Amino acid sequence: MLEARLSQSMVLKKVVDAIKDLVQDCNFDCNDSGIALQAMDNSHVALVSMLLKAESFEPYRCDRNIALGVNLVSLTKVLRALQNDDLVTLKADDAPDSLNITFESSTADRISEYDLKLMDIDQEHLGIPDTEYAATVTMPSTEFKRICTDLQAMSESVTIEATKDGIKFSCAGDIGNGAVTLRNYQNVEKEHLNVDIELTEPVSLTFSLKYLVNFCKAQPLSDRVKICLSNEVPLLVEYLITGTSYLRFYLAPKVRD
Amino acid sequence: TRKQQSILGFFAKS
Repeated sequence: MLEARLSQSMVLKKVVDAIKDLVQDCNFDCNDSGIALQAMDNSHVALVSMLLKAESFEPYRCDRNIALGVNLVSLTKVLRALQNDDLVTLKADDAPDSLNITFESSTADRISEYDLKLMDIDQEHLGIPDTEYAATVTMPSTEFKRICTDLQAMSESVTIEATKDGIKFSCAGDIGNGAVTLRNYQNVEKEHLNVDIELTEPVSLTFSLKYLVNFCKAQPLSDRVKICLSNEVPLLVEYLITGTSYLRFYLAPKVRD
Repeated sequence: TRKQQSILGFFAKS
């Protein structure tokens, strides 16, 4: 059986809020190392990969592989009841048809209990190859969100170019062109504002802004975001959750017709 | 014009 208690319960709500517009039904795969999720969007352009490691929970118990087939719209309805500072506990049998979710207020004077019906989801798992990316950019997640939403107002697509001079986000639309360039930046007192660009070779790729803006719904999870690029492979956008738990998004590039 | 590629072209089913 599964029993997992999360003190940073808002993490669960933020993860679900970040992915529910991209994927609707997905398996939460539980085993002794933690809770993982991998799902593609309907059009098979983007992939979500999440891992909440066992260390993120206290206690965490899961002695067998358990797949929790969850409709995220339904889970969102249950998570509406979650309040700041609540402890959340997930419980399920070995072959569950429902997921038991308990919220406890930090003062322990309120316990809310929900049973969410589960579904059988036949999900294809994709093998994600280990990639040495040509460019890795770590930057404030709010900045990335602002760049993507600002450029989306002008165009459907953005070209991301990483060179030794910096990283340039540019777009061309009916009303004109736009571009934002970021250079390496270090702020000793406010490290969360740093822009770190690691480059082994120049990269230039074009992506759909609709998906990037969608990924930015994960912004409340972390004040930093990591963007990894290599020519002719999917973009990786990573938000660290707690410790080494993560939420990753992969996006296939657009190519010249 | 640019064509959107599928993620399935990069990551194989396992």
